[in-house]
Amino acid sequence: MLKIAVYGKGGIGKSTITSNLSAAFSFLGKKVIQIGCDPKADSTINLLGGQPLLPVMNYMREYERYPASIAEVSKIGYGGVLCIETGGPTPGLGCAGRGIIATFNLLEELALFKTFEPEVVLYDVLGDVVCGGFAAPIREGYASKVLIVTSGEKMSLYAANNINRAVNNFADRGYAKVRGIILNRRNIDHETEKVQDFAVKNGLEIIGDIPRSRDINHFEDEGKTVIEGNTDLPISHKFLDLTRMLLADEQQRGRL
Amino acid sequence: MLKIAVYGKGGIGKSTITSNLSAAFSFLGKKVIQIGCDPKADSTINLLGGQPLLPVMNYMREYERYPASIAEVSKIGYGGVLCIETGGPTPGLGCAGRGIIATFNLLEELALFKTFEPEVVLYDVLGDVVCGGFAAPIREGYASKVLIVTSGEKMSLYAANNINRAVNNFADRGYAKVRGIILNRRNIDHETEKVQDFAVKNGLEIIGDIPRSRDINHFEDEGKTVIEGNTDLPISHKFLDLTRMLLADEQQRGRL
Ligand SMILES: Nc1ncnc2c1ncn2[C@@H]1O[C@H](COP(=O)(O)OP(=O)(O)O)[C@@H](O)[C@H]1O
Ligand SMILES: Nc1ncnc2c1ncn2[C@@H]1O[C@H](COP(=O)(O)OP(=O)(O)O)[C@@H](O)[C@H]1O
Ligand code: SF4
Ligand SMILES: [Mg+2]
Ligand SMILES: [Mg+2]
Repeated sequence: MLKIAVYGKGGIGKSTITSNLSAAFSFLGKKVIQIGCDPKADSTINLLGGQPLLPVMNYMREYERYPASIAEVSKIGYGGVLCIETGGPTPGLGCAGRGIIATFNLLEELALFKTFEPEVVLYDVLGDVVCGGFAAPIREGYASKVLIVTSGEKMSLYAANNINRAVNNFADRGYAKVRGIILNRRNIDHETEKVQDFAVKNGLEIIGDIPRSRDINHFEDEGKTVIEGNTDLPISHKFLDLTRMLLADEQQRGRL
Repeated sequence: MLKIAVYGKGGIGKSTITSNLSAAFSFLGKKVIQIGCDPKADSTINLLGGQPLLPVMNYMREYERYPASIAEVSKIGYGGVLCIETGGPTPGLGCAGRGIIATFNLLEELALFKTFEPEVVLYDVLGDVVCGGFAAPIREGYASKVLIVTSGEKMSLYAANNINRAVNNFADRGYAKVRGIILNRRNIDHETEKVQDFAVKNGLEIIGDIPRSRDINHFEDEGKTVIEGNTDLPISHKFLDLTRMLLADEQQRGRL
């Protein structure tokens, strides 16, 4: 099972990248689960035709109990991708990452992975602070690889550095490792050099280079990923290449 | 004592706004303390000639105890402003806001406010998640007013909404109230309308409108606020006007 956590500063493009990766994996015939781990709860919206699904925390606030089945807090979206949103607690009250912890407990209780048998699981995780629930996907065997989405902007690289340090602080526990950086361009001055500098300083590889793309926004307005929109576009090829590379990566490690 | 907490999305300009407000209050003859509550720990850097000061959490990690005096974790900067940085825990390990809680405990133990007798206290607080230590400045009588710094960008307004909701969730406890919004421009399309829309929807006032300013960046490169750089600039007048308005506001409430 390929289990990847996508981290990055809020607004940097995690959900865009993650939902397009999910769609691309599915397009290649893989069985996928995408779990949104951002209180914004809109990670999977473009796999669901623009219709947000009820987050786990919202369900629990409304019904004051855990859902009895995964169906109550999930939806099958584009290409058969199973979509889940953790949501978050009421602002200001309680740990912001609590929704992730509650959701992970629920998924274990309902034995989701055993029942659905995914080949790929993608976690889309807020990376402004890597603590509490936001650190959970790295720990406890949930993800084996972390991808850091960043632009060349100072604030985005600061968050990327924080995420990398957080993952490294768990290095001796067999938790997830940072597989690489996805440069999601904002078209600022010397963006390539700035991100390459950061990558080199931290011994990381830039495994994806996503241009600023009108196609992304166009299909987003239709509640779609670019994969659902048109797999022949150059931007769609970027995501398909990235998924193939991640699958090959996984197979190679399997042989070790 | 005028006690203000400045919140906003990471990178939106909180420290720029807060350090210029501190400098402006000091220029008007007020005694000021600025407390950086962002793990980035660079809130006060432009009041200190570009030299970052040792954060409280770093001190505690190094010496494994609380500082014995405030002097060990503070510095007098431009205009006599007392500068403090909370810092944060090691990434991934422990609540990201822990530095704020530790610092607040320290300040009480050392009776800082009694000794220094500030007329203005400014807290510069990360607003991407309002939980744990990041919610502390709102609670427990630390700040009486919250200013939300935002641009017209979707992600920034999302954070602003979250901050506003968090403050409102404490409405019945006599905690801090949101005084207003500071629009710190990013020059995106329809920025004024987007922020006005948000303000109207949430019953908030836009009390400051800060243009994108080369002067800010120019003096930042010299480790200065624009107030220290040149109080005759239009951008400096913006900050001086805002401080006068906040002081008048405070006086008016005092009469009630
Ligand atoms: N490469 C890109 N080109 C154009 N727009 C993008 C790109 N990446 C992200 N965006 C846009 O930026 C906004 C924020 O992206 P999102 O994926 O929601 O960020 P996050 O999940 O990190 O908060 C979205 O509206 C999205 O369409
Ligand atoms: N109005 C502005 N004009 C020009 N640059 C600005 C303005 N506001 C902020 N900046 C720049 O944006 C960067 C981030 O601002 P900062 O105050 O550090 O953000 P925050 O404290 O919210 O993380 C700084 O380099 C600063 O110079
Ligand atoms: S652990 Fe992180 S998310 Fe939880 S309360 Fe602390 S700062 Fe907030
Ligand atoms: Mg997202
Ligand atoms: Mg700051």
